[in-house]
Amino acid sequence: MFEARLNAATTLKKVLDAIKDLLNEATFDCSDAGIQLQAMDNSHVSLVSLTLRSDGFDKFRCDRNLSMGMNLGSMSKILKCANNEDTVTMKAQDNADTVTFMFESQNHEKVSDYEMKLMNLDQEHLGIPETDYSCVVRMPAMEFARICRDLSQFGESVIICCTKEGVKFSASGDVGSANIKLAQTSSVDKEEEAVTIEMQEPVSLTFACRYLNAFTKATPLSNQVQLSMSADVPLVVEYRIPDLGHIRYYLAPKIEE
Amino acid sequence: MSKQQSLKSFFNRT
Repeated sequence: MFEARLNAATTLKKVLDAIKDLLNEATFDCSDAGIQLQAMDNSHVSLVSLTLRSDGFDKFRCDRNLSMGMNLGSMSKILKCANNEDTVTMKAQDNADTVTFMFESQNHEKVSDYEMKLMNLDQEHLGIPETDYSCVVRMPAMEFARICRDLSQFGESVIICCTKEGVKFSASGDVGSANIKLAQTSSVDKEEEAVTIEMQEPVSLTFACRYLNAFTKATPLSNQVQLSMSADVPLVVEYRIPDLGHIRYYLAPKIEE
Repeated sequence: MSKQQSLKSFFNRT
């Protein structure tokens, strides 16, 4: 028996919004530790790694490890039927071929349940090597989303250049070129507004705007985003989900031909 | 022009 309850459906809606542009379907691996999802996009350029810890749920029970392959388009249709404030419960029997989503209104007067067929997905699990990153940048998630959106007007790629002084995002194309520099903040009233840079070695890497923009769909989950970079290895874009877990996106860099 | 690399060249299959 698997059962996981969150007091507000909005969290699960935001999690799904953060992955459904990159993935059509994905396997949710459930254990007593929580829910894990790891999947590459169809073109094998990026990877989504989601962790939702069991202690972050309002109720969590998982008697046997369970892998639930879900069509994210179908899951999205179902979650649209929930109000943001509804309690959401996911339930499945051991070895079941369906999962049930139950939504309950705050006043307990409306209860709906939606049963969704599970899929058998060919899982390809990738081992992600431990890496000491040369640069780790933390910045407001909204600021990162804004930069990705603005720069994608100028080219298909963004060059991220990180030094001790700051981080520079650049794009160029037919229109011309654009550069956005962010300096490390000296003092901020609120921690979530800070830009911090931990640098061992300066790095300059090129990434596809398309994917960076897809990652920023996680912005509603977190005030801050963390970018971890080293030369010639995938970028890690991490959003922490308060009290529940995190979503990490890995993106392979582009190289000069 | 820059060429997009695949993630598979960085991560091992487990």
